[in-house]
Amino acid sequence: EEQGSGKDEL
Amino acid sequence: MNIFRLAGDMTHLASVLVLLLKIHTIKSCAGVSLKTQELYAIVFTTRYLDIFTDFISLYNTFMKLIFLGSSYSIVWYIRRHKIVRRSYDKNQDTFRHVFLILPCIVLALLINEKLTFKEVLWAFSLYLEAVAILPQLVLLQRTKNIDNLTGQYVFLLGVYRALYIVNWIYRYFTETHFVHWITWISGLVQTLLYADFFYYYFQSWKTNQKLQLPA
Repeated sequence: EEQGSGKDEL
Repeated sequence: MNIFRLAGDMTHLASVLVLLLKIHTIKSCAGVSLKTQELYAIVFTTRYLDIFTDFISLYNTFMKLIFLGSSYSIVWYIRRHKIVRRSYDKNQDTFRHVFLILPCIVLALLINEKLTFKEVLWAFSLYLEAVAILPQLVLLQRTKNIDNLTGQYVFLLGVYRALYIVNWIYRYFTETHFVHWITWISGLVQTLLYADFFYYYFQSWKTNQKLQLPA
């Protein structure tokens, strides 16, 4: 899980 | 990825499929706002530019392509398909894009995580997504008879937004440094816009009557 980034959301 | 995020994405996907299937099978876009669909096409285009620069996961890239493809297909159907376009009532769908787009550009230039081309576009896409449903909600209010599929489309979109909020709360407590004010505030505003619709949706469901929004 990528931490500290919301940019993995759609 | 947590279960709320996945459920949110799946409801989002379901909403788009419901709309595409409705348009494709009954060859009608009655009650669907072209303005909202064009705004979504802009939202996805500006936000998903990162498919060219960052690779997150296959799932991520695949979903981005689906949302881009479906939003452009819906716009194409309403504007170009020779049967579907006849059912589009542009006299009811009068919301002006520019009143939503311009303030979002200004806001994105003022409030962003970093003053770079990509980050400003990213912030812009979040602000625009927050308000993109407005033309559709206005159109629903004007339409006397809201058909079930259009109602379900908006309902599913609202559920998707609500699930994303639960996902952010979950991530805030389970991940370190997961703070995204721009995403959260614009996401919250977006979800609140559905509150009124939800109220009438449940009322009509409870009393088993056709959904109708008060003028």
